[in-house]
Amino acid sequence: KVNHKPRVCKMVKGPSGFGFNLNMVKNKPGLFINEVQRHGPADVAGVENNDVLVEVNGVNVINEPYDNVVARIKESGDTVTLLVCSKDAY
Amino acid sequence: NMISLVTQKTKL
Repeated sequence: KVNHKPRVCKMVKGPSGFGFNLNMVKNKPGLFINEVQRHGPADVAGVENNDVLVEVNGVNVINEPYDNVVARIKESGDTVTLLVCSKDAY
Repeated sequence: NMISLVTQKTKL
């Protein structure tokens, strides 16, 4: 059973970062997450593989360029709050 | 296959 509701996931950076990859797919809007590190910060916070990233720290990033979104997360410091939802819900 | 179409990828 897939949860289609958007999820707010707050995480604290670990020894190897937040524990996920942020990807962009050619000719498709939105950024998606995969390679969520098992038991890593993102996993513990409730992020799942193939989730679509909607907000970073309360700011909607759906229409932001990829590099800007990566910069937002990197500049967030040791904690970041992401709003994600499953690909199907998006 | 979605993986083959990934154009940007960053480990965070």
